[in-house]
Amino acid sequence: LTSEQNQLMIQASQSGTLHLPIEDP
Amino acid sequence: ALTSEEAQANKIKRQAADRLVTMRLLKAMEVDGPWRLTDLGREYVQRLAQ
Repeated sequence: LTSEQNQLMIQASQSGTLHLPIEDP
Repeated sequence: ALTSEEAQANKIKRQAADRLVTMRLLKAMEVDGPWRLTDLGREYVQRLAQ
């Protein structure tokens, strides 16, 4: 995985859920 | 409002999360998240931590 993907995986693991900002339309 | 750098960073994170969903490491609880680790995702993170 990329470092970005690993970071998201760790974030999801630590927080239980992963929240990302909704993209601007 | 977001700066273009922030908007670009968000876009990259969303694409990374979408890719993790296709790899069955994450699952989206709703269409636009939040996301949770799958069983496979939890195994992966445990291996990362070792």
